[in-house]
Amino acid sequence: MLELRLLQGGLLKKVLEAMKDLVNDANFDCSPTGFSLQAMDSSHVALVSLLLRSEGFEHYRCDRNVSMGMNLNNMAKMLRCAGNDDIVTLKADDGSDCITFMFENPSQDKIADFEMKLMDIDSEHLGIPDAEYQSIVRMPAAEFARICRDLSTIGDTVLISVSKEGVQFSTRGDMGTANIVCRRTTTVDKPEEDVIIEMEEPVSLTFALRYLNSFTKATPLATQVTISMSSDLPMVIEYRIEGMGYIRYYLAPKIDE
Amino acid sequence: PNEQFNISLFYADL
Repeated sequence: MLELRLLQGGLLKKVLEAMKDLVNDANFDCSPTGFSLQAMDSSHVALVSLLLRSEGFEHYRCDRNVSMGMNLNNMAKMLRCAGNDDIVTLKADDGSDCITFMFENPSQDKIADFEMKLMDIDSEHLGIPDAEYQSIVRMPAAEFARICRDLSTIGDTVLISVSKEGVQFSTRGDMGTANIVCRRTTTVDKPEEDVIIEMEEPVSLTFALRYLNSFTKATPLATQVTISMSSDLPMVIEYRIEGMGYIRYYLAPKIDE
Repeated sequence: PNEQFNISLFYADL
């Protein structure tokens, strides 16, 4: 028996919007720790990892570890039928091939049940070791989204270079080039607007903007985004979900020639 | 011009 009741149903809606363009079908794993997912995009260039910890749910019952295959587009369609302020409950009986999404409005006078078929998905699960990254940048999530969107109108790839002074995003295309530098900030009154750089070694890596733009669909989940980079490793873009966990995207670099 | 790495090259399959 699985029963997960989340007071902020809008959060689950945002989580699905942040994953559905990258991944079609994925297994959600439910354990006493929480509700999680790890999935690669169809071209195996990017990976998304989601954790919603059990403590973040108002009620969390998961009698045994269970893996439920779902089509993320269909799940997003069902969750779009929930109001942003609705309480959302996920329910599944042991051995059932369906999951039920129950939506309750805040005044609790409207209750909706949506039942979705589960799928058998044969997915690979990658072991991602904890790594010390050479450069870590924390910056406003909306600013990062704006940069990725703007640069993708000029070129297909972005060179991200981190130094002690700041982080530079550069691209080039048929019409010309673009460079955006975000200097590290030192304000203390508005930490959500700060650009913070922890750098052991300067790093410069090239990535496909198409994927970065897809990751920025998670922007509504967090005010800040953390970008971790090391030479010869995939970058990690993390949006922390307050009180619940995180959504992390891993993206393999491109080889500059 | 830029070759794209596959992410499964970096992490072991569990």
